[in-house]
Amino acid sequence: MIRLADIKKIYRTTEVETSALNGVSLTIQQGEFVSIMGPSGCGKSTLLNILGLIDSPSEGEYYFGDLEVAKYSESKRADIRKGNIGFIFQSFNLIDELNVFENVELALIYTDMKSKNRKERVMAVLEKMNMTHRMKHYPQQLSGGQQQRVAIARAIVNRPKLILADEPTGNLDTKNGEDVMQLLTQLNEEGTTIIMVTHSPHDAEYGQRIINVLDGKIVSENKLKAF
Amino acid sequence: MIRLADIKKIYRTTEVETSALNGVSLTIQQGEFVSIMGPSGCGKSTLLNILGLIDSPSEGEYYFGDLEVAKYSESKRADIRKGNIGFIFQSFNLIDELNVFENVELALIYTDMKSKNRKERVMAVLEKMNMTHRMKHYPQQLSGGQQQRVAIARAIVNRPKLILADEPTGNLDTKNGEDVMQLLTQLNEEGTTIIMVTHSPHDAEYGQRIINVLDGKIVSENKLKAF
Ligand SMILES: Nc1ncnc2c1ncn2[C@@H]1O[C@H](COP(=O)(O)OP(=O)(O)OP(=O)(O)O)[C@@H](O)[C@H]1O
Ligand SMILES: Nc1ncnc2c1ncn2[C@@H]1O[C@H](COP(=O)(O)OP(=O)(O)OP(=O)(O)O)[C@@H](O)[C@H]1O
Ligand SMILES: [Mg+2]
Ligand SMILES: [Mg+2]
Repeated sequence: MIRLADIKKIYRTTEVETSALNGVSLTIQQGEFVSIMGPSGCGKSTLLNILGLIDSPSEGEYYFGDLEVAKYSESKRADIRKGNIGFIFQSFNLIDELNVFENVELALIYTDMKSKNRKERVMAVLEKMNMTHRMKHYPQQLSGGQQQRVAIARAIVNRPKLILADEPTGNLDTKNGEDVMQLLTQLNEEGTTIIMVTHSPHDAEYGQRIINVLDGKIVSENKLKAF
Repeated sequence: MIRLADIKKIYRTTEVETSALNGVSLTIQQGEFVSIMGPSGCGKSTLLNILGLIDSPSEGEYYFGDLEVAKYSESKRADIRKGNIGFIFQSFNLIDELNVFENVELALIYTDMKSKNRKERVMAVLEKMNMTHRMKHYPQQLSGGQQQRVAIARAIVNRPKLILADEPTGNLDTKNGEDVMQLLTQLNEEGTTIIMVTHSPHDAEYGQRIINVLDGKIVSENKLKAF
């Protein structure tokens, strides 16, 4: 379903050139649950952004299904993302001008769902994340973990076939974190492909394998379960 | 050194009134290392913001040393904070228009340090946090964990006698997280009072006691070590 071939990503600032990804090759089957781990700054979010078509690589190829998308423009990438990819950002990226309900509903705006069905779907997912009691609040009126849960709700509400999660439990207590991992496991059992960056060795083990990144390269892999 | 007496905090929005803190009483001795735990949304950041004089309570008293500060104005609270309190925010709160070096140096601007000494002090603390290689970068060019480490550097550079840390390892891998906990432990051994909110039971155990919060109240306490 997804294949990266010798992907490189170089960030250039006026002062310095940073090689964030140094030649990453990776294949992920449809329906897999893969965890990605590695030290701070080693390239995990950069890798996830490229997988999620948020960003494009400097070199290399990216096969998303049958399409080779590495050189796609922003608008072509956005077209593929809608309906196919749900992204949980490390820093949430909620929209300050919209309340919780509207933030989640935004993910359904481009679908052909009727307004009544959209609203029911948003309510269902907010209930799953225990965030209905805050749905008229704005992001800046929420706790860190509440913002994270809204970001998760937004990523799953359109039932995408691929979910990319960048440290989805980083701001959550143990119980809320467990609920999120159970949710991702359930979605995976229903067929959703999950690629999750995590610093938690405990959460990483919900996947079928763990990919270890260091200095912009994949250095090793642990196979946890048969896929 | 610090005493809260029946502290309440109520947030009012147009739609709803949220009782974030429901009567919190707490005494923390100078030189203690206290951990605070509790589920997402239970009031930990709100409590820390009041302790750090970032915010003021709706009711109750706050004795900071000999001063009763609960009703102090923003500018009087800011005066006390400078030089006394270092704050590591849950969402970092770095200044986008300043690079890493300048963000950390900002914490020393109100001191009477000479420019040369300021710069040496900033370099020393960036080295401690392994962030010198990024010091000319801007916050939006950093990984999540790198932003967190800059936030920590900024909180400690002025050697405050009180450090408030809101989930300081939430975006860090195990190794970097351990380094941060060792650093806080060392500062505490040198006499700094540390109040740390954490979701990690492992990190919480670096303190001498753990305070458990639920629905805006302190519900229990675990004494880990003699103080
Ligand atoms: N500015 C605000 N306006 C309205 N409600 C607020 C505001 N800030 C916080 N709250 C509410 O107060 C409660 C406590 O928030 P707080 O940020 O202290 O939680 P927390 O314990 O730090 O949670 P987390 O572990 O998720 O960071 C939450 O229910 C939150 O929605
Ligand atoms: N826009 C940018 N400009 C310049 N450098 C960048 C930019 N974004 C990221 N980097 C650099 O690329 C490297 C990889 O960043 P990335 O965000 O992928 O790390 P990460 O593995 O997700 O780290 P963390 O665990 O701390 O979130 C880092 O050294 C970072 O400073
Ligand atoms: Mg990251
Ligand atoms: Mg908080």
